[in-house]
Amino acid sequence: NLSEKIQQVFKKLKGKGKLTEKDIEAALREIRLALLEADVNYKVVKEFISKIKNKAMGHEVLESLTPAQQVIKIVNDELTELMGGSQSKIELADSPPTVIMLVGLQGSGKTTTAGKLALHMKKSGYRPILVAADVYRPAAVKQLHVVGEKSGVPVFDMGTEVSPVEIAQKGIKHAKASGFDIVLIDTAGRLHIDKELMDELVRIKDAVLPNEILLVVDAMTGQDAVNVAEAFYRELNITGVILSKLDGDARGGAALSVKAVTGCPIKYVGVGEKLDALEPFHPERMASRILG
Amino acid sequence: LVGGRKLDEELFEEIEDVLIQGDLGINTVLELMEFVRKEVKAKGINNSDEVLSLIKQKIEDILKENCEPLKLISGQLNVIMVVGVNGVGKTTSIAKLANKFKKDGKRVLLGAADTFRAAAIEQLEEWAGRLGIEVIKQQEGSDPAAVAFDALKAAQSRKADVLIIDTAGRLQTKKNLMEEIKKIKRVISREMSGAPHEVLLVLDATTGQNAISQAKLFNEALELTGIILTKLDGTAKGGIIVPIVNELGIPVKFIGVGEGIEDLYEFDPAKFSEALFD
Ligand SMILES: Nc1nc2c(ncn2[C@@H]2O[C@H](COP(=O)(O)OP(=O)(O)OP(=O)(O)O)[C@@H](O)[C@H]2O)c(=O)[nH]1
Ligand SMILES: Nc1nc2c(ncn2[C@@H]2O[C@H](COP(=O)(O)OP(=O)(O)OP(=O)(O)O)[C@@H](O)[C@H]2O)c(=O)[nH]1
Ligand SMILES: [Mg+2]
Ligand SMILES: [Mg+2]
Repeated sequence: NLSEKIQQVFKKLKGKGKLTEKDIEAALREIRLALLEADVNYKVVKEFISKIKNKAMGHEVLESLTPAQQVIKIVNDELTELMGGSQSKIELADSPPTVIMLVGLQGSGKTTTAGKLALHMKKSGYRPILVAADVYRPAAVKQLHVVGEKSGVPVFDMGTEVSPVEIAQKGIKHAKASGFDIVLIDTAGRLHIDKELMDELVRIKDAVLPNEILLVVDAMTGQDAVNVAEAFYRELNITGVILSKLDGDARGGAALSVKAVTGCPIKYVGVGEKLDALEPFHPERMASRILG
Repeated sequence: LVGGRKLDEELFEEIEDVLIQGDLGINTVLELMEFVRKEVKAKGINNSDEVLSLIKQKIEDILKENCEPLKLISGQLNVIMVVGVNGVGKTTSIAKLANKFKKDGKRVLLGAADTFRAAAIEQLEEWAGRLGIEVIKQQEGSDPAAVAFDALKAAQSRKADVLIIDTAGRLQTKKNLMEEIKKIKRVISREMSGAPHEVLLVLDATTGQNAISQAKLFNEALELTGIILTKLDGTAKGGIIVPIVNELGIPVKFIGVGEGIEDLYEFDPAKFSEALFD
C-alpha cells in the first residue's frame, strides 16, 4: 500500500542522512501514482500534489524521525478535509413538501437510490412519495413501483406518454394535496453532452424548484467523472452527490474528482442493492479507501 | 494534441495526459511511453506526427493481437451468456444483439435469468416485445439457473439458432453471487455440450481501473469469450480495455454507442485507437 511504498522510498535514502527536497519529490511521485490508480482525475491529482507539496517539504517532515508517517498524515488530512466539511444532510424546505430530484448518467443507480432515500425518510418519520419521471427506459415506471412497494412508499406516475416536466409538476401538486412532505423525483439516465435531455432537466428544475438536486455517481467511474460532474453542476447547480455501489472494491477516486470540481457535498453512499443499503458519507473513510 | 510540433518533453507529457484521461491506467500509459521513447531514439524520429501515429499504431496492434468477431455456429443452437456488474448495459445490449441476429434471419430466444432486480424481467420483455422475440421466464425470485435451464430446453425444442441469457448485475467481489453465475454456466454446459458458446462480459466505458478487477474475476469464474464495451457515446474513452486485452487476452467484440436498438457495432481496433486521441 501507499504507506509502505513511501517507507520504501525513504528507506532507500535513509543512509544519506537528512531528507532533501528530491527525496520528497520521490514520495510525491508515489502519491500521484496511487491517486491515479484510484481513478482520481489527472488534473485533480496535479492540483492536489501541488497543494500538499509545501507541507510535505516542511521541516516537520524533513527533520522527523518518521518522515513517511508524516507524509501519509499530510495526504490523509488534506484528502479528508477536501471531501468533507459541508452540510451532508438533506436540505428541508421551509414549508413542505421538500422536493428532491435525482439525476445522473445511465445506470448509475438513481432509481434504486430513490427507493433507498424514500425508505430512509420514512424511517425518519417523514411522509415521502416517489415520482416516476423516467418515461424512456423500458419498464422504468414499473421498476419504481416495485421499489416503492418494497420501501412502503407510494409512487406517483402518469405513464410514459406524458412529458417528465408535467409528471414532476403534477406529482408535486398531488403531494401537496395529499399531505406528503418529501417528494423524490426519479429521472431518466442521460449523457451530460445530450443537450436536449440536459435541457429537459433544466425545465423540470424550473417547473418544480427542487430543494435538492442530487447527482448519483457510480463509485467505479474513472477519469470521466470530472466531465460529468462539471456539466451537471453547470447546467443544474446540483446541491449534492450520492456515490453508489461503494460495496464493490473500486477505490472511488471519482469522489475526490467530483468534490474538487463542483464543491458539492457527498451526502450519502450506496452500499448494496437492497433498499436499506444507504449510509452517510464519511470523508476520512473515503480518504483512506482512495489511498489504498 | 496537434501535429507539426517539436519533439520535446512537453509533448510527451501531453500524450501521457491524453492516455491517462482515456482511462488506460497509469501502468499501461508508462509502458506505452517507455515504448515510444525507445522507438523515437532507435529510429531517430524527430516530428510529432510520427510519434502520434507510432503510439496509435502500437495501441491498435495490442488490440488486434486479441481481436475476433462473434461468429455463430451455423446449423445449431448457439447459447450466449451475458454477465457483468450492475447497471453497465447487459439487458440493453442483449436486445441490440437479438435485433442483429434476427435481422440476419436467425431464430432468437431470450432467457430472463435476472430474477432478482426490480422489474428486470419486464424490462427484457418490453425489448423482446418490440422485436417480436420470445422470452423464457419464471417468477421474480426464482432460481436463475432453473430459468437458464428452461430457456435452453425451450431453445432446443423450438430449434432456435440463438439463445441469449440475461443475468443479474453483480459486483465481482461478491462470492455468493459469483458462485451463482458459475452455477448458471454449469447447468447450461451440463445440458448441452459446448454450451455456452459465448460468455460476454459487459463493461461500461465510464468505468475506471476497477474494470480490470471485473474482467479478471469474471474471467476466472467463467472463462469469458468476449467483451461488450457500452456507453461509448459519452465522453469516456473506455481505454481500460487496452490493459484488459493486453493482459487477459479477452477480445472486445462489440461496442454500445447509445440507448437505441441499432446502437451496437462490431469492435474496430483502428477506430478505437484513433478515438482515444479525439
Ligand atoms: N451493488 C450495488 N448495486 C447498486 C447500488 N445502487 C444501485 N445498484 C444497482 O445498479 C443497477 C442500476 O441501478 P438503477 O437504479 O436501475 O440505475 P439508474 O441510474 O436508475 O439507471 P437508469 O435509469 O437506466 O439511468 C441495479 O442493478 C441496481 O440494483 C449499490 O449501492 N450497490
Ligand atoms: N448512452 C448509452 N446508454 C446505454 C448504453 N447501453 C445501455 N445504456 C443505458 O444504461 C442503462 C442501464 O442499462 P441496462 O441494460 O439496464 O443495464 P444492466 O447491466 O442490464 O443493469 P442491471 O441488470 O441492473 O445490472 C439504461 O438506461 C440503458 O439505456 C449505451 O451504449 N449508451
Ligand atoms: Mg432509473
Ligand atoms: Mg439488466
